[in-house]
Amino acid sequence: LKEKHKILHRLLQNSSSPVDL
Amino acid sequence: PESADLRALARHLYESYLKYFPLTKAKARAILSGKTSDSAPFVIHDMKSLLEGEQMINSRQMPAQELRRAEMSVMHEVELRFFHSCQSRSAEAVSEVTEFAKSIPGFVSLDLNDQVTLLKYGVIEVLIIMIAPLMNKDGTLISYGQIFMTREFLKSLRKPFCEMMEPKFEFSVRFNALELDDSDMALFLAVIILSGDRPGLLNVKPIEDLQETVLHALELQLKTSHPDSLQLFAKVLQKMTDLRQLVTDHVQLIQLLKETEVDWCLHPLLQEIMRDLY
Repeated sequence: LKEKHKILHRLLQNSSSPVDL
Repeated sequence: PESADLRALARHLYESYLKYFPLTKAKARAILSGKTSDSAPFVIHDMKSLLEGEQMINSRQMPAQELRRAEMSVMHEVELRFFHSCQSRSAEAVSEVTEFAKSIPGFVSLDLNDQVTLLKYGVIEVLIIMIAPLMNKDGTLISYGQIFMTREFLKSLRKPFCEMMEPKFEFSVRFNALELDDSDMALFLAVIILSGDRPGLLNVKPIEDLQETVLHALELQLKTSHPDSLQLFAKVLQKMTDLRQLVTDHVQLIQLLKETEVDWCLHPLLQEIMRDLY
């Protein structure tokens, strides 16, 4: 699941810093 | 003591909501009713005003690569350009909802796969609820409240673009009649995110436990802040059924766009969310 949802996963793992979408 | 805990939870979620969501219901309603010191929103009601307002329809932090991508692509048509902007804003909104979800006490302690699942299935429902306060029966605020786009204009776009927003307007008019405020909304969004019946969840019990606490907080708050609104808690929860149908229909329309519009490209984050959703 994590493999198929890399951006979502990254958003969950990162702190509230702006994420390059 | 228990009700004090529930009130503290409600306060915490309201603070997160204010922190992560740029346009609150209070502000949106002030703009829509003209009771704000800010200038009135620019109205888009036809193709000419869409072209004029187009520069304003950018996301808050339009990344350079996004601009380049828009320039390089062969999207000549105004509908496609407009929906491209909508996608950028939606992707941004997904990241805001993710931050809000992470602020729900206990959420980040859940299995990481389950966090992904909850967001994948919950985020479009949350976005539909969040757009409701921006809408009235005649149109919707977009672009952080700087623009008001009329419902008639959205209906006049060519198929299937014209079919995308009308179901959301119909839902919003009914949902807005419940007159929830921003602090009620914060709790309701958390309830939606913490749905233990999403497909593929690995460990349902801790999710249901968290949701039950938030449900208690929502019930208590609605009883206190809307004492005259009969059965409001039940009415709010009933909206969750409508939401699932709205999301299913929305994903089908996006699928249709992918098949019929050669120049259509879906934002990678939205692709992740919509792939194998229902």
